[in-house]
Amino acid sequence: TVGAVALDVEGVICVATSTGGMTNKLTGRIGDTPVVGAGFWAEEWTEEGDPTSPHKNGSRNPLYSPGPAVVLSDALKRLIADCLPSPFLYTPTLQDSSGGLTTTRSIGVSGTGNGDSFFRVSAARTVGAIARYSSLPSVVALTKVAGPSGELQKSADDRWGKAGEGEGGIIGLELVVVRDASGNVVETRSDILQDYNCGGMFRAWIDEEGVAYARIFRKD
Amino acid sequence: QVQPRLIIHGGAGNITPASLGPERYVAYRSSLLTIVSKAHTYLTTPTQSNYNSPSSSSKLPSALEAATYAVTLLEDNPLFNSGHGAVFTRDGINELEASVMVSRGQAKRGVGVTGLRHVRNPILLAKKVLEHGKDDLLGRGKKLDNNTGDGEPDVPSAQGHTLIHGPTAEKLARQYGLEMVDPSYFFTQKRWDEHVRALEREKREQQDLLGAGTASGVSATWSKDEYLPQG
Repeated sequence: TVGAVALDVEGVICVATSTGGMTNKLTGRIGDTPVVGAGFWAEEWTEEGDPTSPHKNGSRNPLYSPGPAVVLSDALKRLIADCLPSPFLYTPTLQDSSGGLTTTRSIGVSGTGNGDSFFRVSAARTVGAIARYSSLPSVVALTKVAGPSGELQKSADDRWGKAGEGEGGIIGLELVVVRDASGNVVETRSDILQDYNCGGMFRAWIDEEGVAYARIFRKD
Repeated sequence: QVQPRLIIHGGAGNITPASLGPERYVAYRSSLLTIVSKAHTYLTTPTQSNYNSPSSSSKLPSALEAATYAVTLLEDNPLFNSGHGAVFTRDGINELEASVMVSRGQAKRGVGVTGLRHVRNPILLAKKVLEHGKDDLLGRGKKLDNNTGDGEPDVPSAQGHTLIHGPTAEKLARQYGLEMVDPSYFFTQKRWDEHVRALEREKREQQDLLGAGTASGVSATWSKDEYLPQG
């Protein structure tokens, strides 16, 4: 399977995926690639405040009105810190709702791997649902599904490591647009998402400075 | 305005440095870098066609155009399991699938096509079905009167359907003017050898297991010793 996730200048995210399917599949077997929510997903939603705002070392982002900081549990902090390249601490701030910020989040993800396992957990939709309904950064949501010991791997039960059950990876993009009470954009953030639970994933991306990266393993 | 971004993948699974080897590692890596750079340049360069028409200002491609362009480059590359270089079913044929979905708009946003055997770039069919279907869904459908000359009535259009299979999908591809190819276009010796080798291994191991009187848990779709694309 191959896939691409693009974010355009208008803030729209599109996911495109194409495949020959599984080697030696039954003729007539349909995989996850053409099935919405299994092998691909894209959506946009709005939420109060900016719960996934990144804070470095706990310092408060000047964008936020002072409010009681909801400190994340250490485990969740460790999970987020493990997933992110640099030691970010997420300290969502309860937003003073009168005249607060609103955030529009968009996400697009493309999956590859054992399609029958992606069906079983509606893998692509689950990434969006965890990000949206737990107000977690999409990078964390994606790892919870496609990362080591994530939902995909768990779906294989004792068949993990046999016949490819549960194996796979997902790539994606997230866009966060924060607006003040007057609707002015005060911040936009975009994030490259990627994780897998198997030997490797062929992938490449361009970072915000325009530098191209290609990876197959974790640290190649 | 938002800074355009792009990420691509070419498959995941039981890929190991040992089974890949240095030559193929370099081949995959350079293909990925070439494709992501080409697609990113496309995404961040105003489309030429707009320059010619004085009325419209030059416009950057949409995420739909950029993502599907990137996937056509991957489909055309025999290293990856899609388009030219796709894997084979147990019966030794190629059955291709593709999908697109956009994050904005509450009308139809996602489309899948499956069971394709003659469409050179399946992702372009998914894109067309999304574009046409949305028009039809919103009542702005373009009448498709370009008869394909096969003596059968045209498929009215993709309607608002989300997942379209086999012959109907391929008929739409012809009506949309997409490039159609003979199934042999998708053949590569490497994928054929994987197909045959995995079936033979399955047969051998099943005979061993039957000889030992235990149930067969062998599959021709996956190997612990080599990377067989899973889709």
